Amino acid sequence: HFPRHLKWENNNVTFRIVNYTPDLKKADVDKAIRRALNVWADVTPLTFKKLYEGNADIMISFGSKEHGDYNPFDGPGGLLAHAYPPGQGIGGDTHFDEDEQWTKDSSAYNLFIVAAHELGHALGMSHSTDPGALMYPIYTYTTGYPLAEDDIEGIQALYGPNPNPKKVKPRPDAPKKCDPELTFDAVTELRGETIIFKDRYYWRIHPQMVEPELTLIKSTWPSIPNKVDAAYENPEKDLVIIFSGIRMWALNGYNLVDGYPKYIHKLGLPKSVRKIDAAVHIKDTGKTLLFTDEDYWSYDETTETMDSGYPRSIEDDFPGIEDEVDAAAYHYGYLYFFHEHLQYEYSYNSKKVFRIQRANSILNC
Amino acid sequence: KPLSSEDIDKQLLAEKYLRRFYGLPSGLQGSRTSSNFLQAKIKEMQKFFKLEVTGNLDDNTLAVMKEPRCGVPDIGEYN
Repeated sequence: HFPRHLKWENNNVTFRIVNYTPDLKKADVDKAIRRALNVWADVTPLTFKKLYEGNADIMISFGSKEHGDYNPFDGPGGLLAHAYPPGQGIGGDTHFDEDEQWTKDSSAYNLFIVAAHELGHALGMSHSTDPGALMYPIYTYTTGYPLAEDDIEGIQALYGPNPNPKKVKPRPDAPKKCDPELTFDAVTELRGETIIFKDRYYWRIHPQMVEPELTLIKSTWPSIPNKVDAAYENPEKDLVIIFSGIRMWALNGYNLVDGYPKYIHKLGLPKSVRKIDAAVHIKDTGKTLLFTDEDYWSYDETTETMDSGYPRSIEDDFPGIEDEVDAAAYHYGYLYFFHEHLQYEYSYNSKKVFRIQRANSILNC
Repeated sequence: KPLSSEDIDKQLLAEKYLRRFYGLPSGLQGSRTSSNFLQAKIKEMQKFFKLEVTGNLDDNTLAVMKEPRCGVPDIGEYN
């Protein structure tokens, strides 16, 4: 919240769209603003009435550079919008930088997402430090329901809950890297970096970065689903393959490769396989191991065919590893299996588990 | 020795950012030098964004400062 917990005294808040951006149809702007207000109305007793003239509590406008409040915008990029906390006069007013390209999708700045954030300020919410919260100050494109637990807790502390609540599924808080119960969805190398997928986030571990960096998957790759099941790097082809359900995507560096997504069955997996739990490429053999439930498959990257004699049992071929794995990685003759909150360091040549650690030891915890 | 133009650019970017979002005061403030204030404000910003808190303008800190964002300050009173 802002200092002094500024809020509207009345639950019936009025708004007016003073002018429109030429980037979108008028109806699309109306729709984006109404949807953004509804995000907050769904979890509070607040109602929003649209005015077409006169002074409303929340005056919404598009302007560029100095636009009348001595709080200028800065041209394309940088500052996207700002809003004032509840109060008389300029209080609650919400301004969007007209020098930005406003869109309905992820191709430039999505008006709905920015509006939902700014209207949060207009209702009394300050910035959140949770990178998954709508009230985080940096723009990130996401799809689906935009509020996180942190946003809902904040707005309900000011106005209380909605007396007739709709069933909303808030986004969980960002994962905490040193949570002893932390599990991973997928782990891969990417040109010397390590990428760890967890829920709708990924950690990036770079040899020259002291701290792992946590980012929303959607903010880097808007077309990849929010949940990654498995990923591996094929350094010879300079590709990272990302699996989600029955589809897979390819990255070259951080760029998505054209021609994807493809079905995982193109690799030669039977149609009965609906999800890959973990994937790892063994540089020394040129094989990629794909783990599904209690079994694994071997894919030959040279011939681009599935090896015969598979699937085989994980438990039989990797003694000491439990029967299922969440993620896998390979370094210098060792396979690193992640299952639940544990990480198994397994020697590929001597077929033995050498060490068991917490999964998040990879994140310096 | 004189700062390179790149260092000056970074410093300007940081000062502008911290003034706008973290209430960095302009000019010298009493017995504390402006660089003390700058370092304290960098630390505040690094803490907010869960970066490594060094008080230095490292690459990660500058990268966050360059991200597109909301114009509302992250801390303090908003007038």
